[in-house]
Amino acid sequence: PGLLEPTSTLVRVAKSASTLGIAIEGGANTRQPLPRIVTIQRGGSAHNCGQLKVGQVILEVNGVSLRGREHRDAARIIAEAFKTKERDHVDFLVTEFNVAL
Amino acid sequence: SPPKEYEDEVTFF
Repeated sequence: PGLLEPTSTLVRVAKSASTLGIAIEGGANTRQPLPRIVTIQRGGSAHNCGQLKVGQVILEVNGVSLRGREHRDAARIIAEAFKTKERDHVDFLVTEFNVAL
Repeated sequence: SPPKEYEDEVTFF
């Protein structure tokens, strides 16, 4: 990949706790156009997974792009992905680079 | 209504 090309990582978070245990900020029409992880709570599913980090930007959730979605819409998608009984995990495509992709 | 201001919006899951 080119030097300016951000690398994305697929992280599968098992629903190992009753909460996902993250907080996000941003969304379309803000200075942070894609949601960024600002908190990872100890004891939550994301913390147990060990692969999500504060500062990562979430590009996709279960293959659904968050591009162009405002904060509440992106938050709804994440909440529903954790709530659904159809899967015992949530797949996050994240990037370390804080860029507007 | 004022323009949308989601700058400081944070959601916990």
